[in-house]
Amino acid sequence: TVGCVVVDREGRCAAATSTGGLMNKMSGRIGDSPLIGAGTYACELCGVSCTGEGEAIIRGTLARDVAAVMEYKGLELQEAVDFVIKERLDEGKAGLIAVSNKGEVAFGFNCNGMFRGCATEDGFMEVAIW
Amino acid sequence: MGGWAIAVHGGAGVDPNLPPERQEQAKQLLNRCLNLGISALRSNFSAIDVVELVVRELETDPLFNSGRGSALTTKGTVEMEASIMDGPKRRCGAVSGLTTVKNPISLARLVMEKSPHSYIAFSGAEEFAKEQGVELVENEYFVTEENLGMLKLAKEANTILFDYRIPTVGLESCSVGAAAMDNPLLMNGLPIRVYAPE
Repeated sequence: TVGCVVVDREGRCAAATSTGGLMNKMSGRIGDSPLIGAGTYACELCGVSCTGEGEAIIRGTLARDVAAVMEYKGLELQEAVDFVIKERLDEGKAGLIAVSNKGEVAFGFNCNGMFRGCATEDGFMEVAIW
Repeated sequence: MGGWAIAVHGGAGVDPNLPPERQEQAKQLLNRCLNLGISALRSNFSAIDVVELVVRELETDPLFNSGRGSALTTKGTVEMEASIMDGPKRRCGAVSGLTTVKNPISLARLVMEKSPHSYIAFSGAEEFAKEQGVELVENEYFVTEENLGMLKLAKEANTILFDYRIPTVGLESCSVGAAAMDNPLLMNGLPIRVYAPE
């Protein structure tokens, strides 16, 4: 699975996710990536793209939950990501990336690694795996 | 109002023994995609255009599990899915079950912009792709030697490979075996207990 989240200079957020799914999956299986609110979500506040065990991400409506705890609990972006990764995945293993309309970028994962990269207009840039 | 920001990912759950050269390859692709997005943002592209542009690049490179280089079904074929969402009006588009569309993310965007729906799948999505004139290729284009090898491994292990914590029954501590024996029912090739909350 691959994904990208962006907030532009006007503060508009967007998210995109694309995948081949799981190796040796049953034909016709649908994972979290195309399900809006599970693997992908964007609203006024943030943009989120998830990856990992699709069935766990779907059950946790992971991407929407990041936006929901920002909206209803008033959490900042990284707090919201940490909360959702910690509280919504049960035994599932997953990761996600997110941006906020304030120009913040965040990520979180509860498995051993996630291929990721992030950058902000003030010059921050990071590419990492573990 | 803050400035622009961008993040990309290539998947979670990494082989702990991933060779250093593969790690370097992955970092180079992530860097290339970040820089592609950054220069688009500096040229005042909108967020929705940038996410589509970057994911197209990731789908075209066979390194990660999407587009070319996608994971294989149990039949050894590729069935791809994608979705895109634009924050300001929460518009969205999604596709599943694609077998010939070179860049699934662009078809997802066309679903968002050129159809009355949010999600179109399988044969309907393929028909829509033909109507919209997106680039189509044979399913073989998406299949890589490496993934054929991974599929063989997954079949031998009678499981699905999405991360490296799949409990190997019998080989490890008997508790794992016992637990699995207690509840031998498998779902997607994994002991059902993995999905216990379900």
